[in-house]
Amino acid sequence: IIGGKSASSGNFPWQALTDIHGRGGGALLGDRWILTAAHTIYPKGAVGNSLSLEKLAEEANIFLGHTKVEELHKIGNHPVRRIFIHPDYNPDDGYNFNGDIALLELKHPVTLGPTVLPICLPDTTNTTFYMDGRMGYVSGFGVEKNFVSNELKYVGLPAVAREKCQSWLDSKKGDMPIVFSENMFCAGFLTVRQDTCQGDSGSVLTVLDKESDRWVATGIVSWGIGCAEGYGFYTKILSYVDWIKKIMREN
Amino acid sequence: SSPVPRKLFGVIRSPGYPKPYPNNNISIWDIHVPKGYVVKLTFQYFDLEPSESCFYDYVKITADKKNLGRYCGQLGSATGNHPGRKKFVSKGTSMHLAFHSDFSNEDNGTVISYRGFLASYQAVDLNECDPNSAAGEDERPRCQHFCHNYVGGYFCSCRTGYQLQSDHHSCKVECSSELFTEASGYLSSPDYPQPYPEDLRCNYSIRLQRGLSIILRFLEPFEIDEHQQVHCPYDQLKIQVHGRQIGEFCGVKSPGSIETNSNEVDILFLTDESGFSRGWKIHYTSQKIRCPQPVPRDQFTIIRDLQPLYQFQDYFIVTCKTGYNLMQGNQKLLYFSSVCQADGTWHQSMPHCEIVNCGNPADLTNGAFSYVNQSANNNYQSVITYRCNEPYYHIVTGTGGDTFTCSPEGTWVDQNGQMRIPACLPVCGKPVTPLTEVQR
Repeated sequence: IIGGKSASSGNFPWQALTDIHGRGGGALLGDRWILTAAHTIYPKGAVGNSLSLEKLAEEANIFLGHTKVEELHKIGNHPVRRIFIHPDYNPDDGYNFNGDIALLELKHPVTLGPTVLPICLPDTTNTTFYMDGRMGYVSGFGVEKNFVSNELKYVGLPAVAREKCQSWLDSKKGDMPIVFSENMFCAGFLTVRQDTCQGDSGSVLTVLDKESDRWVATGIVSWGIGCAEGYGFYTKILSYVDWIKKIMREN
Repeated sequence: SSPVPRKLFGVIRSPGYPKPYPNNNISIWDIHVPKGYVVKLTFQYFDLEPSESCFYDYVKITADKKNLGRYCGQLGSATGNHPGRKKFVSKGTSMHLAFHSDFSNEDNGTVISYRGFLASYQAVDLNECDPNSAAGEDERPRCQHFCHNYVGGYFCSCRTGYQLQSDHHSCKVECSSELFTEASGYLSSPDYPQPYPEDLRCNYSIRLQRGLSIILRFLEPFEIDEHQQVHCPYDQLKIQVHGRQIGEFCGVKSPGSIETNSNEVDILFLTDESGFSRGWKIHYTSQKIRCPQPVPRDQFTIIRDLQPLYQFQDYFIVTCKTGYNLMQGNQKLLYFSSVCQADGTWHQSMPHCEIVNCGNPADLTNGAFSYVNQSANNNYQSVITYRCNEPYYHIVTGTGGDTFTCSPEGTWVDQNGQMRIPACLPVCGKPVTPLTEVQR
């Protein structure tokens, strides 16, 4: 997290620390599902993508329940039973993060408490969470000032209108054939150095639904051009609610 | 002495007959006939010197140690004792004739010849059954009951129910193995209501099918020799059930009715050698044997369609009030019935009812239950409520709610009778310590 603050215990009880191909983030859904980015499992263009999901599930380390990495390791790993990657995700296409969403099914349900609580999914009929300027918070254990963080950081970021995102992206991408699909949205600032960064992938951007007084996950940290150099791009969870619910229901 | 061959008939002649008999002669004949016959003797011709009281010449006839007469004279003579056509009949099987002549046969100096006699005898069948034919007056009748004569002998027979004894004279009641197998009937002492015979050893056995109980009802008159001080010393009427004596009776007081509770009864009647009591008579009937009235062991036991009386092959069914289990010892029963057996016992003992216990309620993951009622047990009608560990979980119940009751079936059910317990689902998006930024 660039330009963020340290989270206090219980501020982001859904925050998971993942260690699959390196540091990543995730969010607890229910009591045995971790929502994360697909590219934390199959990174774009990585040589290790030949590993099966079963093998990756065996080797995956998931931590919950604390803001300190060291303490999380002490608490212990939550083993993964299965990994579900959205079928649209293509690890071989380094410039298209469409479908960058995955679900990890834990072998054992976690006991909920003050430091471990799930995040809500958005109501598919409610699109106000993605309106330009809608503030949200994103947390993560990712890079901060070139160093991976040893504690959970968070930063408040506004959602940005699609046209602004596209305009900014067009100005920045140069020859890069990066894709900004309908299943993504961007958030952040152009001038303020507040953003997510490497190691935050898979963490969720959340907004407070005032009507229900609940925090709702709207985006998954997915990609960006540099860190804190403009907007960050997030998987639009609203596009995948049906898929998420289907996976969870069927399993 | 002239031996007479043992024949059924014959002729006896005086010495020299038909010529005159000699003087000073004594001749004796012993006539014997077979047993069962008597001797009948008649004179075809008789001509002996007449004299007063047959003093000189005579024929003397004896039979059965009795003198049948002393005979002499001629047919029509004024003196003497001519036998004429008289038939001499013995009572026994022999007859003795003795002829005697003196030294002369003269009448006023004239020698007279007398030719003697010619007699014939025959064996005549003896009617032993004729009371007048008894050899001696003090002799008992030849048969105790019935006498049947035949030529040369006789035999005895007895009235119905009696048996001729080995002495071929006596009759004795045969009552040592009387068997009665009808469902009801009468039995009595021999000759009832006439006095019963002496020395009886009667055994009357009633044998009915299993499950029947024999009832004995004594009729009047009831009379068995007794003693005022000693219990039944002379004659005894004993009632036995399966070899066990249930009564011994005598006197004139009827035992009335006896319910034996058995399908096998033996009645022994023993008498001594004397007495003049009229005996007894029993009308026996039978009914199905009864079993004890079933009694519930507790207030929760229900005996279905309780009958006032239970007999052989009747049965009863036991259930429990709602919320109670039928138990036999420690074993839970799904069904119970007991059948009245032939020996008057129930084939299964009465069970008891034990309150249903639902066991510990199912644990609710991430939640708990608590007892609503103070007794806090798992018995029938106990009530519990499930709750979840709030605020991290919220409860999801069926339409029957979160309150469960211990059912009669031994399961915890909600208000809709469903067993499925609630679930505790995670509460999302509700941090206990949400992010609050003071600085603006």
